[in-house]
Amino acid sequence: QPAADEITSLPGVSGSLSSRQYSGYLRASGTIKLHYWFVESERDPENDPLVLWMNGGPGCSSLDGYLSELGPYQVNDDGMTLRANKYSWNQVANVIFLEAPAGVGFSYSDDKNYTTNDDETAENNYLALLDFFKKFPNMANKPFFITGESYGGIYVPTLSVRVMANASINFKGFAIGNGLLDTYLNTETAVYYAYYHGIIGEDIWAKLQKYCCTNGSCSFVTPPNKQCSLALMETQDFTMNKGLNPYDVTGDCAGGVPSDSFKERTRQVLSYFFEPPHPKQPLKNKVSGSLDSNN
Amino acid sequence: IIPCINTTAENNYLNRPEVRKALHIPDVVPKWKVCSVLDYHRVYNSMRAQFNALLPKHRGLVYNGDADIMCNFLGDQKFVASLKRTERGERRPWIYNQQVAGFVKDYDQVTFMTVKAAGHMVPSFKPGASLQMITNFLSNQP
Repeated sequence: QPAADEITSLPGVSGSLSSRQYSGYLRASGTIKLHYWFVESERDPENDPLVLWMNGGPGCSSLDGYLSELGPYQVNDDGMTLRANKYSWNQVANVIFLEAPAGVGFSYSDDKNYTTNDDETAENNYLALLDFFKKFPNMANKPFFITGESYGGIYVPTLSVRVMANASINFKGFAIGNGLLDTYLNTETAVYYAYYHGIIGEDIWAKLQKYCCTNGSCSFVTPPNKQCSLALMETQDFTMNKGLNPYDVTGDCAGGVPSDSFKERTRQVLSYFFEPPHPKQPLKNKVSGSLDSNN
Repeated sequence: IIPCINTTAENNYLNRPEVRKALHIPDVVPKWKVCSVLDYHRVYNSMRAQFNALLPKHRGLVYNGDADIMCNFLGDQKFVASLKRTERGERRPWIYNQQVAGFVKDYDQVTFMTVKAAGHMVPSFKPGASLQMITNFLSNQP
């Protein structure tokens, strides 16, 4: 293991760490350096499998996965101290948290070029993984799993197909939580989800049925007419623009209902997860402007 | 850019100089933010081809907290079903701590499961159940 990367003590943790941990950089293509935080298993690091974890976004840090989801320590509200997570995944596995692509979290590139896409991200993640196995040759032969969440639904499979082709990696499988696997299906089913969870009411549902459906078959991604497009915009407005927490529809929204300017900024995120309405007929005047805004 | 999620504590912690030092972060690296606005271009609308390439040889698990509408469970459930893998039994509840923790549908090489009353970040919302879930998956147990 790379001694220079070992975390000898972690601020906010009293006493020794629950297992050995490492933090440093992995080389990808060009001048890209991806930050990793690696935690050994607390149970049996020599015999437990190796798991890679990636949060999504795109553009969000996997250190959020470490510090608020499945890592061995979580941050207390004071932002100074950490508490042990007794349900951390490194109870049963060695876990790598990888911040990707470059520009996310502590990952960076010397040339500061942070334009990228799914394929480049997968390739750089693969190169970084190869560098990890160079740094940690004792991990190279372990059963290896790739896991992630959200836009990780793209990161995980695209990286997995590259890893699969490398016979020297003991790749066993992959797991994806609340992943973006198909934007068409995610968009289509969100309408049903909103209705059957009481988010939209009978009035909008009746319009959706009338204008988007024929003989029980509905088209919520490619609306056949402008009335359907309008009903879909109303649906999106209820689910995303009224202050409902889209990540937990039964819970609260931290900070309360977001401001209009904040909502405007979140539209970029939505554009990765949902297909915009594609009306077969162009909309006019006020309606057209509203649709563009929603897109 | 992420609505309704409070990451203030993480942000404060990771930007403390002594934490950066402990993590070996060079001074040239800017302050940590939970999400960065990148010039990111989505290439794929679906992971169907990737799943079809992976599943003959490798195991897959798709799990969804069922209280999330960003990536709702219905869409992922339909996606897994659309892969046309051979079904392995009926959809069934799974149990954690003597309670129904969600529902599972097994297919050849891939499992779809829900985590009841969990939002988008399942390990945060249901830490015990999620540890049980990943433990079983890693050891190839039901």
